[in-house]
Amino acid sequence: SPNSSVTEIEHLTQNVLKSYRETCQLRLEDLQLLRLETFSWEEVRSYQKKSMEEMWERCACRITEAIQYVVEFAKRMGGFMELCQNDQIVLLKAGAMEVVLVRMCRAFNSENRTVFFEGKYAGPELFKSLGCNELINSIFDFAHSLCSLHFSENEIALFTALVLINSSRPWLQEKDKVERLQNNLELAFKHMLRKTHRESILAKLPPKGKLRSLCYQHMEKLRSFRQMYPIIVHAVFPPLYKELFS
Amino acid sequence: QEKHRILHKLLQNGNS
Repeated sequence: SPNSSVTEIEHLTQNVLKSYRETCQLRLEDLQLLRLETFSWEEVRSYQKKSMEEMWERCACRITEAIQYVVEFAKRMGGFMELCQNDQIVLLKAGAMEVVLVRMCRAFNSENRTVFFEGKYAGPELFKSLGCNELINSIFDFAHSLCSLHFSENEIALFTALVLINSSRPWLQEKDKVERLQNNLELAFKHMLRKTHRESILAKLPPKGKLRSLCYQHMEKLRSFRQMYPIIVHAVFPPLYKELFS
Repeated sequence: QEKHRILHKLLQNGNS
């Protein structure tokens, strides 16, 4: 780029990798070690017998925890805090859940189609009482497809930075500033892939519309749940979750 | 701003 020096891009790369390492919530080594810890049949049954309200609240809490780490990732990432606060909020509102969905592939075991949830690995059937089988299956399919790319931790770091810093989000006030950061992150990502001979994954990355569609489906399901249980959502759901999704 | 009170708060707090 005529506007960014190699040193600037290298500095941004190191900064994103460090921010990610500090905020990845669960260490990859621990997630790998726990891969054989799957919920027993009895445990799955006990989750399936929970009320829809309880299961929704649990999942809302787990999503909120994951999002708090994404907010922290954004804050530590070079350039993000230099954006105006309107744009920080626009980018997080639109992108935090998308980043959580990408991060989920680290906690996903493609071999038996399970994901790490509340201490053990769970298949899609554990989430039955949510009443969102189609959405859950779509999320599992998405994680499965991402796993086939065999992302390294560094690749996830830069890819999720790019999911977040997206200048095409509506309502940005300083679009040019976001665009410049996005361009530098794209350079950083491509430079890293070139160095590691991994440029072939560029053509296999999920289209932006796929993540957007999963997030939209999640918000639609929340809307239906809220119509059925407005008081539960109002009284017990985490405030950050409500702020982002309702 | 009021609509995004929690996000504002999280963004304004220092790194934790």
